[in-house]
Amino acid sequence: MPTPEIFDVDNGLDRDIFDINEDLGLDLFEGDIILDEIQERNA
Amino acid sequence: IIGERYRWPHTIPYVLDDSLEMNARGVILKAFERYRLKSCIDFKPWSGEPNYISVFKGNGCWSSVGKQLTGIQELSIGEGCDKIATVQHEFLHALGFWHEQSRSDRNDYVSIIWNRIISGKERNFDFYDDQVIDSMNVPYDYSSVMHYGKTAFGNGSEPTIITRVPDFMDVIGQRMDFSDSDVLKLNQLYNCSSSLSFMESCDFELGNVCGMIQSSADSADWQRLSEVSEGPESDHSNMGRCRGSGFFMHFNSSSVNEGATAILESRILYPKRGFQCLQFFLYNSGSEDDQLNIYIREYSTAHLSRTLTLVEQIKDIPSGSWQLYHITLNATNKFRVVFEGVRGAGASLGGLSIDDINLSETRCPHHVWHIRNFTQLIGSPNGSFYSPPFYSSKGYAFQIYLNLDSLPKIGMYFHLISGANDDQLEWPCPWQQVTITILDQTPDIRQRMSKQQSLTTDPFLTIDNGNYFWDRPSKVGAQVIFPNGTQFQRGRGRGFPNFMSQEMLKSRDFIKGDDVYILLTVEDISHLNTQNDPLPTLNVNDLCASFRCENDGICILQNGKAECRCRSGDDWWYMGERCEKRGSTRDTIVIATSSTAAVFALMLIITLVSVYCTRKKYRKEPSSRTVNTIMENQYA
Repeated sequence: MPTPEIFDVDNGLDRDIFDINEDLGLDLFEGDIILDEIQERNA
Repeated sequence: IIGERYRWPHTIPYVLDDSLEMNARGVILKAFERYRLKSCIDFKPWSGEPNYISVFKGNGCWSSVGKQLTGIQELSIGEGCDKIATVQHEFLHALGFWHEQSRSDRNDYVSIIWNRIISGKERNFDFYDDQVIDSMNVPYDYSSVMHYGKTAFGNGSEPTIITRVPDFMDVIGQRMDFSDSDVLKLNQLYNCSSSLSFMESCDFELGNVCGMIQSSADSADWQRLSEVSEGPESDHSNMGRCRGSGFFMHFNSSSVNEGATAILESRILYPKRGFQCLQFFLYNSGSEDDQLNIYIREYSTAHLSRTLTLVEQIKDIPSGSWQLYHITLNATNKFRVVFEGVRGAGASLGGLSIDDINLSETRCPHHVWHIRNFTQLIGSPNGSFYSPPFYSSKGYAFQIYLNLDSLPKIGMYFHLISGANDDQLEWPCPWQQVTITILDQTPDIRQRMSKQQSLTTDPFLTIDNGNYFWDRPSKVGAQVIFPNGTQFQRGRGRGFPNFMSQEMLKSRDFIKGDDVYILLTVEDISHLNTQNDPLPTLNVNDLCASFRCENDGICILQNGKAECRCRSGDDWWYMGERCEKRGSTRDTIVIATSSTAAVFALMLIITLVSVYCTRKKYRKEPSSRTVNTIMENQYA
């Protein structure tokens, strides 16, 4: 039986939130957080 | 995060921005359903509230922590972020949650390997004082949907986080669903005492059987047992892990004549949404003809009448193992769920048993793929399997491909196949969202962490040879043969090579009694494509193109007319048909103060005039009276 080809929805990249943001060169707080002024001060 | 200013109301207004991919839209709505089931947090489309969350397709997956009081608050679900657990993660940030390893006590539970972290990214591993972050007296949670994975921000493949309990190394960073502790903290933070969609869960472990009642209008009773000699040997909740405990309800059909019935009714339940999904496990050790009827007994609002409606007759129940069933209910008034066991013809040595009932106001999955003897399949030389063929509600035929050849990664793919309705269907298949769930068979639906992934058929997607990916399988598929010899065509598959890991699958209750359940839903989400809303002459864009909103207002369609939704902040807002006017609390204060001053001035004038007139009147009267007055006995 011929097996049809299969395709990955993520183009073979199995990435978590932080990998996605890292690959995009984003420099967010803790990887995926945007801070407000008070939070920034606390941080 | 500590601070009431960061809390949202229990119902959060949201906007799904036009930039979002179709699959992301459907996934976000599914994530909302998980919040509705497990917490008191609900979501509603924005209708002018001062603060709301705008979900859009930005660069990456990110959010703010807590309510920002900025009017619009953005949350990005970018490319690759359209996974249900990722959306849950980002919305937990928006609700006020930091990452789990940022807790003040995290060094008691994990070690950070600093020399393995990408240079300059060390700050991502800061943790915070308990004056900033409140752990709400909930233990450190390795399985939190908010925890980093073990290689987060690593400069290689070695772990940057090592759990003090080694068994949890592969647990951190799993993104399946809210953990028990995530739910506990969320519900404590928002003072939740109920949820919108959860109704009932019963594993029959307690003698009160969750308030279920036996009927007097039947021939036999259901019994609460922990084993039956002819089966089941154990209940489904514990599956023999606690021998002697672990109960289920059993209708002994061997002790009654053909046609005899036993009725078990749930306590009275109060619906909020008008649709329900009843899920339970059923075991047959009786006659092949024994059947289970599901009714709802609905009470009218006036409490005067009650109607009993047959919803489903479950026949041909396989014997010898627990089977999962889903029944869709549509109760709108208070109601009971009624389980009626019916003794069929033929010999019976046992009967029917039910366990792990869950009732929620959610949509049932459309199909269930029950895979038995799963651990044997994992070890078999050819580890790839196709599901039986299924039909979507629109009529598309499909199969699921389970790939166990690349362990420890478990792959799952969706294929369109040729089917009976193909001539009547639209091709390439447009905007059908496929949701595949490996069920965590934990008894209580609120504690399950099922792994779910979705993909959507994009009718414009092409492959190398220029064909449309989701075109008719008879056109773009390959010919294959069912085990019964029937020929059909199967299109190319699209899915997830690492749907979940083998380690994850072995955890929790994904495999129970060596059974795995894969729940499938294929639903039309064309209605989420706002740019394609069908309108007689104009589409949404056209209507909104000729209706400009000022001051960053957003144009929406309301009853077929373009309207503006205006921006607002904590103490200011735009208003008017096109958001052209600005208002603020300061303006209100000025208006109120000047109104008060004007009223005061007016009252003062009226008072002065009244006093003047009165005085004038009384000055004149004494002189007119004294003319003819004779004073007598004045000092008597």
